[in-house]
Amino acid sequence: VPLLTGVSAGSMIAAATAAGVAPEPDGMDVVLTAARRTRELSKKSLLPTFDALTPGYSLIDAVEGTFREAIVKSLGGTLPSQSQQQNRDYDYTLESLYDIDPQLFQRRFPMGSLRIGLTDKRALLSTFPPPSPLSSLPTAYRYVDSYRNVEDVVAACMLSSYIPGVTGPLLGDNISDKLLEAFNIGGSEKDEEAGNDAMKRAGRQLREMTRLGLVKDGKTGLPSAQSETETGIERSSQDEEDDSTQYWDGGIADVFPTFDDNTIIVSPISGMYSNPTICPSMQQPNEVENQSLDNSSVSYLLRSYVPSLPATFRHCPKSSLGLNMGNARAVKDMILSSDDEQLYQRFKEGYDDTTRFLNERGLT
Amino acid sequence: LPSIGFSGAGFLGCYHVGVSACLQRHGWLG
Repeated sequence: VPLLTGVSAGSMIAAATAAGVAPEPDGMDVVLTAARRTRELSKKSLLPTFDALTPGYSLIDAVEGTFREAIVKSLGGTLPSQSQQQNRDYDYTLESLYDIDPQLFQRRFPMGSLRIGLTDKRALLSTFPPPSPLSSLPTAYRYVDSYRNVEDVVAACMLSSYIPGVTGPLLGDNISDKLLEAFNIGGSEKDEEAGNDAMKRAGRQLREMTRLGLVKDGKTGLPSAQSETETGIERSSQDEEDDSTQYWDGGIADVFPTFDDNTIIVSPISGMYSNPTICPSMQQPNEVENQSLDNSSVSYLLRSYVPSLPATFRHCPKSSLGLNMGNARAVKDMILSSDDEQLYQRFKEGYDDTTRFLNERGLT
Repeated sequence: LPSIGFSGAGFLGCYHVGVSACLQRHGWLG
């Protein structure tokens, strides 16, 4: 089994792959369930076209439960009962409740085999001027590559996917409650359906993992706590108490995580990469045909108002991203309402592009 | 086998799931 690494959505795919979750149907069920929940909640708001960007709505809360369920089941464990899960005080860190064979867990997640990328919020925000999103591997990049139990894996994936105000709460429940009220979603309804506590739970877990040296500096590979001490960064106990969200989405610091030049990058955005890459081809054969059917889409607007968009722009030394209609449509589908058919279409594209990648290299 | 890095670029990572499915089918992933 190759070494796996991932950030954001990619971290969940990498972790699920390591755990042995079958992509179809179990992996897709996680995605489809999260998408259905966002659509249901979105119908109750005044912004019916937005899913992922509905203010105050937390995608990581929508996906955490089904993601944990898929991982635990694939490891032969048992899940907490419905009543336990509905109890807000239920302690998910009670690993013994999952009844997972520790040796099996260690075989699926051996030390160093799965690297989940994170962004250190303090390092990111303390830099002035802020690091350009075009730079790669800025000093804020952190990663985890050893895990004690399923909750370590789930927590790392949740924070690796956490962008404040986009995929998770903005500044805590108070702000998001106000936003939800402003957009006609009752606070109590939000509490019942989403809970909005995945970020806090993951934050507590990562704080403990950091203390144990499981979170490492992206550049040095040293435990991040030790690295901070050596670089003179002081953390007060008050900081640690208040700072439940020290880590944000790993893609902020490093969109395309790599171990080395031989790492195959998987990206749903087409472009040119220095590493071998599985990604959509630069021009989809049916692109022109689809554009005429897609008059209200972002891609149509882009084509209408900026006809001279360059094909690519330099993202970082290891990649140039494609500014084409296919990518515009992909981004639109990811942040706006996506029905099951669209999501399965994305699944099929990933499968087909991988088949093409393997065929071109004689690897099938 | 080379290492494999799944990028961010979107929370609804169905594309990644499709890639994972194909690699699994061809024995690249366990």
